[in-house]
Amino acid sequence: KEKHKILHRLLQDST
Amino acid sequence: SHLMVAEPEKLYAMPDPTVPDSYVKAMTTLCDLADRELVVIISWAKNIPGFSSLSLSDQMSILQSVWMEILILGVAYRSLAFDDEIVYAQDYIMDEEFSRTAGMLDLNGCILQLVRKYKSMKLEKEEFVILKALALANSDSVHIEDVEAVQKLQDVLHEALIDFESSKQPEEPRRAGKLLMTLPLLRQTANKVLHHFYNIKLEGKVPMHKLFLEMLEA
Repeated sequence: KEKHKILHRLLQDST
Repeated sequence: SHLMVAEPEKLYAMPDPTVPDSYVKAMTTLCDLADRELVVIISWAKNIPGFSSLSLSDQMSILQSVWMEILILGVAYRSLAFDDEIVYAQDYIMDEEFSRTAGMLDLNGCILQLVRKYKSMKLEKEEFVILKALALANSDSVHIEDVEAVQKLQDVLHEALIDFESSKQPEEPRRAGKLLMTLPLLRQTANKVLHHFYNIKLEGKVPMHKLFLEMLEA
């Protein structure tokens, strides 16, 4: 999952 | 009505007016637009009922497999009011000549085939938003862990389409099926576009933002 860190972060953002 | 409210605001391509039109400029503009649209698509997906209850890993697998389909469906819908022009954004519309300069003649031709289908059906906005959510739920990613949960998401959206058609277009009983039958062409087109941009990435002449690269590599 390290390779897809931006997608991961955006999905976790609450906004 | 939930999907209608979840529909994102329009984005603008804002091509650099100081740079003359060229293949590299067009690709740079489109990659930048796609990168910003990706951010919007990810937050849009979170508003699709049931999507956020999937595991983070399944949400990622789904978006990685269908993001280009979502992008292309949006472009096709925006192009409905135009004649043989592809509306990447309200300020970035490609006619045949521009498509040739941009090296997108074949790809835009594929998208036009999709646009013509929706035009002949007089696709409505409600149908577009359901179809877009269905394209998301219709991911055939082999990495999905909870297949049953994704199937349930698909069923709910399928139901919404059937409900909408039976109340709005009862004189056209096969309309829902007809709309679903456009999804293979959407996937085929999205795959071609992905290929195109993957090759551009390999050439290394066009700057690409991180999220766009990350999704392209997925």
